[in-house]
Amino acid sequence: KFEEALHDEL
Amino acid sequence: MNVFRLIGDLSHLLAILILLWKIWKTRSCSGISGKSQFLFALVFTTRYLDLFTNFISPYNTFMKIVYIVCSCVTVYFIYVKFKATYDSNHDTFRVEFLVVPVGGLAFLVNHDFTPLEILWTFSIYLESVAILPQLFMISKTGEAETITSHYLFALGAYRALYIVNWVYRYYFEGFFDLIAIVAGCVQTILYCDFFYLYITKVLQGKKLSLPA
Repeated sequence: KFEEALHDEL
Repeated sequence: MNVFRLIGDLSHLLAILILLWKIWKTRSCSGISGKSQFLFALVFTTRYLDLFTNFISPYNTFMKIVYIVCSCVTVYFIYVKFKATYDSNHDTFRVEFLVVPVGGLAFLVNHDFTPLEILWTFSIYLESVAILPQLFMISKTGEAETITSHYLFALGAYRALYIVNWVYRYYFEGFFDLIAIVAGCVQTILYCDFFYLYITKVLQGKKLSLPA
């Protein structure tokens, strides 16, 4: 979860 | 994507557009720190290199490109087009005191020791302190134009909303990114003093000025 969601924010 | 993040992103976009509009409309960048704007342009270009490697969503790609383009145009306005109006003698913050330690920290504390990841971490740390030259400039001149204070408020609101977004994501998605959270909290704290002045002065129709 942590890895794949990483850096999806602006 | 939750509502806090969306409003935060839009507030960030609003801040960038307020600044561009102010410079364009008044044909002047007086009171604006070129150094802070240069740092923000550096933040966006180093963070969004993943435009070439990862695709997240059309929204994400669109906003990244808009942020990069707007920040570069702002820097172009300050250092080239409206250079004559730039108060360089008040914009004296030593940028190397931010960039060098932040670069070192990005090498030491990151999620993964790869070039893109280190640049991403660098941009996160740098964003948290990039506003300092602007705040330093205001403390030096003792005042800010009202439009500049609206810019800073929109930028601070974006940061505050991102913290709410992280609380939300932690509870509802079990997601957290410690680097982004710590840097984001530091950044938001830097705005607290300004928020106080904004609420007590600017919202009451007064100009933002500091006591002598």
